[in-house]
Amino acid sequence: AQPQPSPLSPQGSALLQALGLRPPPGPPPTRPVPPVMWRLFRRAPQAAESHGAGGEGPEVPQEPEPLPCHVKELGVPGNIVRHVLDGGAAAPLEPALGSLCLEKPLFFNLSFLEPREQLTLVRLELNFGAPGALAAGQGWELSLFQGHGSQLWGRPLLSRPVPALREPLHFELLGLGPLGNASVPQNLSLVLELSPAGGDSGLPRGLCAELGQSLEASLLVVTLEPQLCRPPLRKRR
Amino acid sequence: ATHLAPPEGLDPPCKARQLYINFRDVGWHNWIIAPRGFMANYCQGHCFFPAATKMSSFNHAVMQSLMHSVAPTATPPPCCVPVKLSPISVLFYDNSDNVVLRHYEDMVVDECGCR
Repeated sequence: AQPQPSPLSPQGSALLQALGLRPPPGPPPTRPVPPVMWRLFRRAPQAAESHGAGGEGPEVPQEPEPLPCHVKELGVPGNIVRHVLDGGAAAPLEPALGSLCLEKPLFFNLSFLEPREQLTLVRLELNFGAPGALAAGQGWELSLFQGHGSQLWGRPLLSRPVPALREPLHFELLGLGPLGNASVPQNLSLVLELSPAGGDSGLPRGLCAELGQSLEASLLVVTLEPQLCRPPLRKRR
Repeated sequence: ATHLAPPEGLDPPCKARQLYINFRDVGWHNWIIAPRGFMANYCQGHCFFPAATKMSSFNHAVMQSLMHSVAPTATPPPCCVPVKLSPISVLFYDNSDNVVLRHYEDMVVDECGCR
């Protein structure tokens, strides 16, 4: 057995830094890998040819000439894709207004972003795993505010009618509010509000609480680090 | 003619050799999700004249190998190095408990040459 370069040794940390890797310090993570990340991995260049690739499901055929530094499935430039879980309060807030079914703070830590990375996609995914009584035949109004806890800052970042909560909902956040500036924030603090369409306040509070408990929110963050891209081939003179 | 022939007992000509990087071997298997490893390969072998003219070599390397063949102590042979590489993508956990997919250029040696 050869001595291994420990991540804590100067050689080990220099090696990880050169590859832009910051592994978890503690025991192995147990968080399941989201299906979207498996899908993106299988469609990434060369992944299927890397012997011993893990994962589930059938292999996806590789296309011959993928665009460099481009995430084809998401349609954006990029060479780093991160799946970030909501780190906000586990329980939803008690809605202040009668017509509101759900008021839920969301918090995403973005401090891992390096200044040299350019954001190309920030996609919020909301998965309600909706109870049957709420999923069936009920339309909704969804609003997203910048804010913290029960404090909402200004007008909604977005406001959309949602016909049903059975399928995961996706919202593009790049260019909105805190992600509209040139500088990238260290975190993203949002408040989600959900009301029945038409202001129907006849929903039992217990069902709304159940909806809030089952909500899983996550961000898909794509960045481009241009230094890691191969420059385009020069044309012959 | 005797000068131009590579000395006996030396490495075979420069070419790509198989090297499988197993993340378990380097202790990274706990946080790299996929792949478990990949065929990275490496380059090894001599770049003596005339073998250096038969592979992907710079003209300079051909001339250097020629000079090495006539004056071995004064001029070293060219180096056997990767000339064509391809990328891979790696899926892993970072230190913020995020699942990350990162694209890395130039991770697999496809072809070697004398430079």
